[in-house]
Amino acid sequence: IVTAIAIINQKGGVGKTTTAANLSAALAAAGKSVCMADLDPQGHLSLYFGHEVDHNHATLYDVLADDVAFADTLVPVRDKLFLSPSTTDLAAAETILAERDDRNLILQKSFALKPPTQDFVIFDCPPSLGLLTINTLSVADEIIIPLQPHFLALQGLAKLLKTIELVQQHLNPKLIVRGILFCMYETVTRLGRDVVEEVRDFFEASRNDDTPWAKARVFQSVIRRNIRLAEAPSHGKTIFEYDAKSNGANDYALLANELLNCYRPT
Amino acid sequence: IVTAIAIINQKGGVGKTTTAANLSAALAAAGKSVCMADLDPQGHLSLYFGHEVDHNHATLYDVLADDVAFADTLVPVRDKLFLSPSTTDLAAAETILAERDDRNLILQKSFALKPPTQDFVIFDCPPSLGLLTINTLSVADEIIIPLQPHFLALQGLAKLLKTIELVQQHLNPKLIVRGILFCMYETVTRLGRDVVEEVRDFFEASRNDDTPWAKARVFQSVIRRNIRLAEAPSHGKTIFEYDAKSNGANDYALLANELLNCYRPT
Ligand SMILES: Nc1ncnc2c1ncn2[C@@H]1O[C@H](COP(=O)(O)OP(=O)(O)OP(=O)(O)O)[C@@H](O)[C@H]1O
Ligand SMILES: Nc1ncnc2c1ncn2[C@@H]1O[C@H](COP(=O)(O)OP(=O)(O)OP(=O)(O)O)[C@@H](O)[C@H]1O
Ligand SMILES: [Mg+2]
Ligand SMILES: [Mg+2]
Repeated sequence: IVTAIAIINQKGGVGKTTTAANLSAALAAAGKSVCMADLDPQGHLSLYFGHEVDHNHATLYDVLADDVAFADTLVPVRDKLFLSPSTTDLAAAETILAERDDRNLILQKSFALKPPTQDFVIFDCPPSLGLLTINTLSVADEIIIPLQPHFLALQGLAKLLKTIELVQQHLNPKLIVRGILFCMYETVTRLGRDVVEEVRDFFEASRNDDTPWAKARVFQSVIRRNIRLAEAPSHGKTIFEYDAKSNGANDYALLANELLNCYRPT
Repeated sequence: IVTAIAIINQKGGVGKTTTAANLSAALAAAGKSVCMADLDPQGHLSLYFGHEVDHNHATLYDVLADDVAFADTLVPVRDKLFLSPSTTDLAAAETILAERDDRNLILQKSFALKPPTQDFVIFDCPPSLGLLTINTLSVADEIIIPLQPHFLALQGLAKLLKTIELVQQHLNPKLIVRGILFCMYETVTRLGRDVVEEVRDFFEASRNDDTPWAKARVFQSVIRRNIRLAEAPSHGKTIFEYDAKSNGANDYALLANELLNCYRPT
């Protein structure tokens, strides 16, 4: 049975795509089958895997604009790793979708039509809270929020959580926040430590609320700044293929481990 | 006579807002009067200056939705430095604007209605090529493109330049690209140097074309990674107020100098 995880943050450049690519690769290395969905019209996740657009093959645009089944868009990119690629047409999808009454639920319906058979679906989203992101939130089981521990991280988080709550209340009752993942973390800075502490306190204080984040954790695993993570995609590789001994590889492997432990009976 | 400069890049987190804030502050320190326009519904530039939303005062939302004059939205934030603040309503503006035939030209008309009287207008844009960005491109005289020298910088740039060309051809004939500004530059990395070289070669090769970027420069000034730049806004300060001796202050001062030299007769 598939677990669908959305990687969401409306703030730009916080590590969503880097996380989608390398967490998926780490889960596959741990023996899970994973499909990645590139919901960003800028298509970076698709480019990370060197995906060449095949105009004969259905893509997420066809899912959103023509009710094609999500499962029919998948292309294999590695052992146990599949990709539902983005195309620039996705930018037009938002305008087309806006016309439909069920515009927030197209992806949800596509999944129901033909459920994916992999263990995980990992969605990479654009830096906005528009229709593509809302469609993702409406179909996901859980959310991972990458956060760069800088000024405004908490502000952006508060706004994001409001949106998640609205989706959970009106479109997707099962939706929960699995966790917060600190990315591009610079261990030496005061700012980083202060923001991490602020965020941890926020979630501690929310433990008894009836919200989709009441059980959200701040992942113990943090992804440290590591130039190897920025270099890997320019070679068309995951961090594990590019530099298995790097901090980047280490951090994403630990994250995958911590995530899988969430599903083991205690 | 005002020079309107748009800070544009659809890629997230490359330093647009940090550049809008600190370049504006540096120009003001050099004796120029500057107004900053926050075109991002996430309103980070407004938050950088600690701007509290005043519901009695006109904002960019009113400019776009009710044809209020841009010049009537300005609030002073420092000596010679004014801000046209964003509000979350701006997210709704894109949907409202979509209905109008002149949806790309509302900001242009607002400027024509009542031209700003400052030396510079600096526009901060969201990470997208949607209506807010197109409106900005349609009113700007010139563009500065912040670029993080990572994989996909050149790809994103190519797509951005296509959009700029379309706007210049159909909506704003005077539009030019002033320059490329490398941000978050890490001097030690091979990746950074390779991307900078690739981008410089691209512009060298375009020198004789009839494009809006034929005379674009890659700024000599690069903005190095400097945690002070991330810390300053959390104290509600510009980099010059926060740490005038930092690399961040140094780099943005040099940039302002280099930019002002572009306007001096040779
Ligand atoms: N831990 C890290 N250390 C160093 N560089 C990183 C790290 N994580 C990501 N990067 C680099 O930083 C840039 C931004 O990361 P990424 O594209 O993953 O963010 P994003 O949230 O997906 O951005 P967008 O909002 O534009 O979709 C990329 O060039 C990426 O390679
Ligand atoms: N040269 C730098 N060194 C270190 N940190 C920086 C630098 N420039 C910007 N930052 C920090 O990196 C983060 C992203 O920068 P910024 O918000 O300016 O980018 P942006 O392009 O405006 O992002 P968005 O696409 O979300 O609008 C911010 O937390 C900022 O403080
Ligand atoms: Mg991304
Ligand atoms: Mg910004």
